[in-house]
Amino acid sequence: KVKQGSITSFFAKK
Amino acid sequence: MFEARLSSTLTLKKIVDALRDILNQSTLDCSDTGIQLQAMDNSHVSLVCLCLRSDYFEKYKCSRNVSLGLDLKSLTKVLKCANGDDAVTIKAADKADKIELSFESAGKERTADYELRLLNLDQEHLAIPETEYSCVIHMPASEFARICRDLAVFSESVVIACSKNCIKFSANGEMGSANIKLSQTSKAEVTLQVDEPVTLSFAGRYLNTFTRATPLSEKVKIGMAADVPLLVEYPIEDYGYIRYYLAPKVDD
Repeated sequence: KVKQGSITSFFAKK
Repeated sequence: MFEARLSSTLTLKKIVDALRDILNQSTLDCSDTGIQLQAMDNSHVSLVCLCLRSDYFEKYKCSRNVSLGLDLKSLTKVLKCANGDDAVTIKAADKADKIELSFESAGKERTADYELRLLNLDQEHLAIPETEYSCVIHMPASEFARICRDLAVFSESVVIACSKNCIKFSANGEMGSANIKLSQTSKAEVTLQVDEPVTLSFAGRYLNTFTRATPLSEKVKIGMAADVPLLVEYPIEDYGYIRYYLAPKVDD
């Protein structure tokens, strides 16, 4: 099963 | 004091059109080097970055950094009041709670001024790491838009597989399946630079939203690498870009 990833898990908060 | 003038409102309309399906509200960060915007969609699946260098503008003045929080629906309404070939000047005082948009007709016989209330948006910025994409594809923006539109009929997921010889877009759903392959063309309309083949799955709905930027650019650049967000970049002449990043779908 595929799940949509979140952009925040790739790019860190500044 | 911030002041920026563009000779054509049409470009500004195109830029706002490229943003407003993905963002409702956003902050324009203005500095002496130009205008930047970075924001995620509500679901935090994608990120959009706009960069316009100061020399893109016919006139540009920014004596101190200002952040302009805008409601994009409202801005669209104001832009609808202008003709595409009107010149537009955007002005904001330091610590202003509104911006002024002035439109001047091509023959300078008509001017129209509008004020738009600014919003105090609490916006977080993300650090986008420098990424070496294993696959970099350039193709006509209209071709990419067509592919995204055609595949959306079949499935909500789009698989993009890039290898040395071709890039393949696939969608597989209850109705059936679709596969579109593009190979590098001799006229260099499509170019593929591939260090490592990559296959990733993405939400077609977001890809379609990104193609709202198609009127801004003849070409689109796509960057892919294993386990990182997809990059879809539309250059704005030689003066800036709109970049969209989309988190891939992952195995649960």
